[in-house]
Amino acid sequence: PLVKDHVYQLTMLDAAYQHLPHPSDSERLRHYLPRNPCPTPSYYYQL
Amino acid sequence: FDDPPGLHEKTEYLLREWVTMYHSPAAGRDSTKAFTAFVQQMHQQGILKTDDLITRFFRLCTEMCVDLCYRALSEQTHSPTLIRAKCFHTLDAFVRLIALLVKHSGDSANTVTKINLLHKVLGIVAGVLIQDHEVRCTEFQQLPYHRLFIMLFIELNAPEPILESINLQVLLAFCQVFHILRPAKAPGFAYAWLELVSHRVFIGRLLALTPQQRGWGMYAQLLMDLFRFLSPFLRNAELSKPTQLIYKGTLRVLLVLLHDFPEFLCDYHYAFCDVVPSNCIQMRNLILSAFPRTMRLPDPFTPNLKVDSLPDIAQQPRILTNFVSMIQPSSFKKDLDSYLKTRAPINFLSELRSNLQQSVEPGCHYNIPLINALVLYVGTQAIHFIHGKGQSSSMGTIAPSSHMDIFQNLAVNLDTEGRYLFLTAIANQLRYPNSHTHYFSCTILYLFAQANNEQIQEQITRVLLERLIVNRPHPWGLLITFIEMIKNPNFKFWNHEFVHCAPEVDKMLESVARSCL
Amino acid sequence: MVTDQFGIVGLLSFIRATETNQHLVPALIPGIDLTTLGLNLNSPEILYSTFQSPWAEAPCRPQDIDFHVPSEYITNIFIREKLAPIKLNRYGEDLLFFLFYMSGGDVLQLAAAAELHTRDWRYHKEERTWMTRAPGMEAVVKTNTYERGTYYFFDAQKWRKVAREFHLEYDKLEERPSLPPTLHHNP
Repeated sequence: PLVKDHVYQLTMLDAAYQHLPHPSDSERLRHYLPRNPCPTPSYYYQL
Repeated sequence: FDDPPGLHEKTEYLLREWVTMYHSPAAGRDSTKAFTAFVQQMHQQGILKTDDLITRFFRLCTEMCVDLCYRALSEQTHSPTLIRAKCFHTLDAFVRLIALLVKHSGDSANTVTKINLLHKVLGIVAGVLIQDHEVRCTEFQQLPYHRLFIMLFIELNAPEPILESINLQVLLAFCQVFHILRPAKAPGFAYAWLELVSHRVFIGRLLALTPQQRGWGMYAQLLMDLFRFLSPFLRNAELSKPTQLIYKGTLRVLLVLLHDFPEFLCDYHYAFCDVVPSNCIQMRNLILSAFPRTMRLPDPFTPNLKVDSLPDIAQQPRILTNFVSMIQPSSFKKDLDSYLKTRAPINFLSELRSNLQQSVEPGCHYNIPLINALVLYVGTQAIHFIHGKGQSSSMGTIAPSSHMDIFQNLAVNLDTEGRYLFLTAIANQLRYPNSHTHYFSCTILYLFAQANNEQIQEQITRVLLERLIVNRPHPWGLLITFIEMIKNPNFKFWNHEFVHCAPEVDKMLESVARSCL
Repeated sequence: MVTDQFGIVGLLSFIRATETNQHLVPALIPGIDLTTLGLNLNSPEILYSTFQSPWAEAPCRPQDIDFHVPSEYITNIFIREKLAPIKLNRYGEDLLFFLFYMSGGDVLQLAAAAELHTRDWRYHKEERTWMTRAPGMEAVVKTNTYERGTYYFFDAQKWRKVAREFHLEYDKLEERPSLPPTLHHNP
């Protein structure tokens, strides 16, 4: 069984999981061509 | 506490002013014009008068930026993109102000003032984060702090002469603050923390661009923080989705390191394996599979591969962890050295097991770091002893010796858990061709051949087999050891009952044997 | 034999458990196929410089990576308002193909695809490339499910149109892509 500290850590991790960082959080703001992620067909090029 | 009256209002006014100036067309290249004007305003408002006031100013600015983000995040109507744009509008301006103050504080030659200011600001942001983390608990949001740290790091790593001259101290300052904010201390910040620590600019600076690999030790420390945090959650059987995500993220980072910086993983493999839980087999295999890029690994499946004659097999691998210092208490180390030299005190062996059972970790019956350090220390002493006689490791040269007395004593006298941990410590040395891989491969095969009861042989098989049946990569030393064990008739491997104890085991061993042979 | 979890039977019982209970730690047995994590492990190039994030299934696209460029190069929000809005119907095919291939997973890829569709290009879902009729080359065989003839294919590697005889089945062509309602708000 997890000790108290680890239970607290897991609870906080679960909460953070609800609002994960987005790659654009680490990128300069793009005023002209910002990222606009959206699902595209699997047969399109992803890379 | 005790902010002078009016400071809060003054700071709010100044921050608003700065954000407007930063975004105005008249800000000039890299906001330098705006900065010159703004510093005048800070002087007029008396902010720069004392160190204490500057500290309070930065803390209040940080708190205001954080509050603004929480307000933006609470506006349900806005899209994540819009929320971020609102937050970053102010945060990026504040980052620029910090970067300019760091660059231009003290005269250009005075790097100490600059670095002291950077440490102060990073400490303030960390302090606000930890307090926020404690107060808001599961409502804590990483967004503002993540943005502040990464944009400030990128700004202070711009290719400018003034920054290049203080780059190592800048890296050290960030590594220290990320260590302070390690996941075990701020678990609500763990995802952002791993993003920061694995950011391409951060990895590039610490592992590739900093001369003489002076960033490696700092980066290793941060990875250890991550493994220590993950360890209790991976030791259990059920992984929650949040834990699975950060576990997979860790694997991605390790894969990048394995691909781009294998020598880094080679140098710190010992320290990492000390904290990666022993049931995290694939992650550990990944670390142990690293080998220097200059090395060409002979195919381990080559029939009749002559390991002894490989050019690198006698090379001592670099281990940048002071594992000898982990052998505590000093009285135990003294007896150990004495036993290795003179096989006295004779009760050293009989007390060995109890010495290894002083565990500090809750839930562990053994002191795993001590077992790992003991095994590596005795092994390196043995290699030194063998090479000192002008010999190389082989089944004939590794015994009889006081070193092998210790290993055989551990194999025979430990209980199944202790023996599993002991054999795991040996298997953790089976890596690319080097003198440690060679010695420990001979040792584990010797223990198999000399075992006075089948349980020892069964557990040796278990420790090797569990590493082979997980997905790749598999360390070279592990493969050649297992191939030797199942192929060499002297070990009579296929005669053992445990090999045929269940159809799956038969099938598993057959398939591993087929892929090996 | 060893009867607890530290022997062969212990390993076996865990293997059996992982086969029945998917929540068990994939870290253990059989672990994860590391080639499925979105990293090109055989790449001759270094990986870290395009590493997007520990949670990302793909590396950064070139336009996602900030390089230190003179600040004048960076679009300031004040310049932004003066720049013409993005209108794909005013751009040449070359730029549309560029936006399509460079914007994987982004609404821009869909928008470029829609504009190409408007210009009589069709995306072949199996060939995974764009094709259009070669001017003046009618199909030699035409039925209501397929046709055969000479067509232009856009070759993204050579970055040019390549004429090719082809047996075209209509159901392999993608319908006109539909754009999501919420196009990007610019702050």
